Amino acid sequence: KGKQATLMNFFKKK
Amino acid sequence: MFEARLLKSSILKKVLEAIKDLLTQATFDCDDNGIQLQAMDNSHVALVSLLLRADGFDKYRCDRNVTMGMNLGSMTKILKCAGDKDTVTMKAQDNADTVTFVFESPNQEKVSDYEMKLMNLDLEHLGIPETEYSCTIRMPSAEFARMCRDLSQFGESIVISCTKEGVKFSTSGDIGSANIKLAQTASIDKEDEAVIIEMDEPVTLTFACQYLNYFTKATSLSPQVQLSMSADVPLVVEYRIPDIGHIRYYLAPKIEE
Repeated sequence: KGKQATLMNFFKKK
Repeated sequence: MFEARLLKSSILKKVLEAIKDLLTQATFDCDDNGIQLQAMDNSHVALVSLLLRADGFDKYRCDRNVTMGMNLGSMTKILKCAGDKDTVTMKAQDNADTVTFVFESPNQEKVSDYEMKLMNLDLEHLGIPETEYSCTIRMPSAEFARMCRDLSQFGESIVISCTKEGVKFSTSGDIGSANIKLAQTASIDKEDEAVIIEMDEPVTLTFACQYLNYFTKATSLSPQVQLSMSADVPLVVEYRIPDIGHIRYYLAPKIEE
């Protein structure tokens, strides 16, 4: 089913 | 001094409805251009990005940039006190620790004001790069809400697969599986009712149903919704709010273990 990623896997913190 | 007046409080009510299941608190950043909000849900899986442009307000004044941290539960309570046809004005002094909501009935016979304490929120902001997406799908927002609701009865995840044949939404669970295929509308008479698919590269991604259902709380803000997808990046679900701005939701996909 897959593991839930978080947005930090894709976007950098400002 | 910050002051923003909307002829219809219903827009603000609907915006709040569209974010309050995902967020408990958020910062409203106000400047010359309008009001912006960017906030993630607690688990950092979804992000809300709201823009209400200054020119969409009946009156808008922002002498200095104002950052207002609000408890959305409290804001919801206050906006419930506004009639749908009331005008709403948000006001704050520079560096104030409160915001005031003023509601006026159409004939001005009833005027109410509610002052709410602001919060100092130290929330994380993410830099979201401009992205060219491989697939964009526009469809009636009510249709998208219906699909998410229907499919979430069967499983916890929805697989969205966009190819040149169309877009397929699939799920499976204990009771079985379900697939909904949508093809592009053959002839577009009414733009609001059309399904429009633009695809450069086919994309298949898996997302948590629960979040998609949260996003559909924005359905009443716009007749259409746009989904943007590329391989291995978050989905963007965008509702354009007529004449004033947009609400965008970003959702991290499920990835291979």
